[in-house]
Amino acid sequence: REWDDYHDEL
Amino acid sequence: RKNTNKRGVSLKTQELYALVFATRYLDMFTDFISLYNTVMKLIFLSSSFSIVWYMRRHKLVRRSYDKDHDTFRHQFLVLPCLILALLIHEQFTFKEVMWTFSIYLEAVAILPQLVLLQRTRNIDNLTGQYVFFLGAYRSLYILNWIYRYFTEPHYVHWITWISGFVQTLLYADFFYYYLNSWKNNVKLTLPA
Repeated sequence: REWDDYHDEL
Repeated sequence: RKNTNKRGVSLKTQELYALVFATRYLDMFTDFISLYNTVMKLIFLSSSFSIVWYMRRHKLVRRSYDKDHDTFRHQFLVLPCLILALLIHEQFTFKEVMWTFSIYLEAVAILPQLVLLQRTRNIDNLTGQYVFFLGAYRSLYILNWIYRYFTEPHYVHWITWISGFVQTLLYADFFYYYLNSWKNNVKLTLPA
């Protein structure tokens, strides 16, 4: 999976 | 900056938050998500580090800091979170383990602040509202996760969900006394 799949949350 | 009375504000919690953001936002060096995302990361980093700087270095602020009651030790929270992140993560890479560590640490970072509030009989309006809104803010994530679960495919993230739920639970007791004092229009105090 890509990094921003669920790391987009702050 | 105008209110230099920081009695009741836990420097330990502020330092833990600075560590949380510093270890979580390592992806700023490698990935770009959106302008909003980057700006908010910079705001979280700069605000948490400047609060720590003010409490340690600013003459007036430092003087009012309640050091004798703010005795919670960082390592009791940092080490267990680091070990847990090394054991439970989705990918064993430096960035991912640091990110997972920050999720675990954020869940418990409020503990020194809650302990300090309990020791300080007279809770400042500012401190009480700060803790309340910090907890309320994070509890809104749970609503967001439920929404995203139903609207986005493959949105299942146990590490963030369980950590966020634990974090909100830690506030439950404080919420109870805060809302009671607000409802009855009396000054907020926590039982010893």
